[in-house]
Amino acid sequence: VNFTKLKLLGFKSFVEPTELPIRTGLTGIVGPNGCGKSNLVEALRWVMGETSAKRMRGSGMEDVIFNGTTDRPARNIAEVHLAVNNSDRKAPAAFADFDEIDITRRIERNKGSNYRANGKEVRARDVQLLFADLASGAGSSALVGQGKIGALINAKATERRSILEEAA
Amino acid sequence: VNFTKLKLLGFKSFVEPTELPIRTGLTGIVGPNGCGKSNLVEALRWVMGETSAKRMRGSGMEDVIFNGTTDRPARNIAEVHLAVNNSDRKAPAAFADFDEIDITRRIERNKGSNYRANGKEVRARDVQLLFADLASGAGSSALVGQGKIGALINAKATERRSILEEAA
Amino acid sequence: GRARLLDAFELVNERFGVLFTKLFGGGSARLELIGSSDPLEAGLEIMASPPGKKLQTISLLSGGEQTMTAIALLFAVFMTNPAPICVLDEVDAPLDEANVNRFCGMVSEIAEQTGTAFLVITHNPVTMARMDRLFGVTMAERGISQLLSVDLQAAAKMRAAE
Amino acid sequence: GRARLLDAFELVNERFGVLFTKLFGGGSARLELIGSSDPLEAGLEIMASPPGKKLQTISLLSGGEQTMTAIALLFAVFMTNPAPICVLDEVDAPLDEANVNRFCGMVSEIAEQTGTAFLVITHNPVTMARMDRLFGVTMAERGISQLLSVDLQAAAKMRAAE
Ligand SMILES: Nc1ncnc2c1ncn2[C@@H]1O[C@H](COP(=O)(O)OP(=O)(O)OP(=O)(O)O)[C@@H](O)[C@H]1O
Ligand SMILES: Nc1ncnc2c1ncn2[C@@H]1O[C@H](COP(=O)(O)OP(=O)(O)OP(=O)(O)O)[C@@H](O)[C@H]1O
Ligand SMILES: [Mg+2]
Ligand SMILES: [Mg+2]
Repeated sequence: VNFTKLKLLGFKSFVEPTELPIRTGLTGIVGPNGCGKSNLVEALRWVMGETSAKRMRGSGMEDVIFNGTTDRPARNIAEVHLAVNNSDRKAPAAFADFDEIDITRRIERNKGSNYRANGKEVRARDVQLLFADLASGAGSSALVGQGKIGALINAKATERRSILEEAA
Repeated sequence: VNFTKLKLLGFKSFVEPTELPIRTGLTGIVGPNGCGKSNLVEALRWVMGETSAKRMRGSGMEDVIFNGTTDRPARNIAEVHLAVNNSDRKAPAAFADFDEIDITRRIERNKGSNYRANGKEVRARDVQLLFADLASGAGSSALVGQGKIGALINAKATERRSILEEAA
Repeated sequence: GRARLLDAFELVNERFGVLFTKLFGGGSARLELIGSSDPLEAGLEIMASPPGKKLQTISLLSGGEQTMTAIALLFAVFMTNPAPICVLDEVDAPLDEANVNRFCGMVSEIAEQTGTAFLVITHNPVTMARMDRLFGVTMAERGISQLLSVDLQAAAKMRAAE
Repeated sequence: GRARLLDAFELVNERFGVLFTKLFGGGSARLELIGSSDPLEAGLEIMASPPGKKLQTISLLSGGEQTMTAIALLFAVFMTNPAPICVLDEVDAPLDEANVNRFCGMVSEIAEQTGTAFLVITHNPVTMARMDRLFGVTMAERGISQLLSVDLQAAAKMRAAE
């Protein structure tokens, strides 16, 4: 299984439809301070089932919806798609029949968020299990957020054990 | 008042006598990871009266004494001198008579540390007051340790008030 | 007590706004005392809006924007009572090249105004090139630190060879 | 349960030691379960000694040494069960040029072995030059992010002009 594309619409500073191809090897992401690089990482974590607004640097989950600039009005909807290639059929049973799985998460102001797999509504839990089975997901240690590499070292010894549990 | 020189002996990785001239303007300090740059900052903070071993990245204050390498034995004494130029006589009363003040802090394993001003033993409090009056000192916000600039932003609002108190 | 703290707040807040706008090349920022009518109990909130962005609390700013905001606050406090020495240990690490240059520009300006000795620890060649003098720390012998004065011409060669 | 955790500990510990020595060009490091005889309650301690230095707890290591140690541990865990994607957001910020090169070398090696897609966010020209492809994020319109694919030749020019 591998991921092939991340698409954002109205998510944080990416108000216009944006597509990031995901390919094996090393893809560098560069740009000035404040331009939106870390927002891309948060879009990936969000579509995989992130439940904590604080880990998205917001006070509520609606902080992921584009909240406007001095020249543009705020939006009411944010949407992120992650294209998953399952041609090796390694995804869990609920997704076994698909070659391509399009996981979408969409949030609307005052209406909460929901998930879809290939257009059909699914539970948050199904999505979180899909990614957990792929050793990935919102809480995966392989998604190292900005400034978080030090947290591994500065954490208390009992907190560090959780990284081992991931490998177990 | 200004500082003119920092001298280290047996302090952390600076086992050999080391002298850093301090001059107005911008002095850059460069070198590979782990070579001892931040240890220099800690030497400055220590001689100004630092009381917390944790802020010196150690578990006890004796962690500042050179603890040896695979080729050299540990030492038992660490010493730091800070040369203060008081020709404008702005230093507090206890130090008013001196043009030059040499503040020294010395620690010996199992014997604790003491302070001297121009060779005469003084209390830690006198040294801490000297530097507090110069808007400096171990806890000054003008000594920004590695990784600490973010702490100002991530602190709780009530913790941030302390930086204002420094200005009051 | 209260009166001194309120005076300091006014002074620092005004200077913070000026330094923020200078570091960001626009935008605005201010401090607020929140949570209690008694300044001795209140918390200090920071509201900032980089140029073209809406005013927001600093948690939504990026890593580099937060560092620049913290630098503006730090120097606003510093300028109320300049110390003989200021040490900045790899403060430039999260900054892009444009912000590194603005940061160095501000440090130079403050050093000229106050006569303060600045010690700036950095790995960034852009910052190195803006220093008045450079010292290198090496561990020629493993585990043993040695301080050497670096000739600026040699440093320029170091930079060109980067 | 306990047996799985102990197995994981053995596997990760062994790999951690190998990756640490590779990243530091020598020295050694190991993990220890401390504080309780029951692995499900115990804490994970990290003991490390860079080449030529005595074994010590990681709090005495420098900022860059701690980051390299954390990278070794992260990849040791990652290799036990490689994920389809790995994201590293400015992990290279505290590293000097020699360590940036060693870090990039290790990332390349792991990507080749596992086929994982790595997203590496960086401001460091040395890291940029080691990428297979580059995307730039800009805010041509203030506050609005736009993603552009950067031609590597253009990037090489960017680097030469640094
Ligand atoms: N909901 C939102 N709507 C619009 N803009 C937003 C929203 N949430 C965050 N932002 C903007 O995104 C910017 C932060 O982007 P991000 O953290 O991705 O920057 P970055 O490229 O990682 O920068 P750095 O190099 O400094 O880490 C902030 O300036 C913030 O104003
Ligand atoms: N008491 C001591 N005796 C000997 N060496 C020590 C002592 N305390 C710390 N050290 C050594 O000092 C080194 C750390 O130095 P320091 O933190 O100053 O590095 P640095 O130059 O700031 O590096 P970086 O660029 O990674 O931040 C460690 O490797 C540690 O082994
Ligand atoms: Mg970022
Ligand atoms: Mg350091």
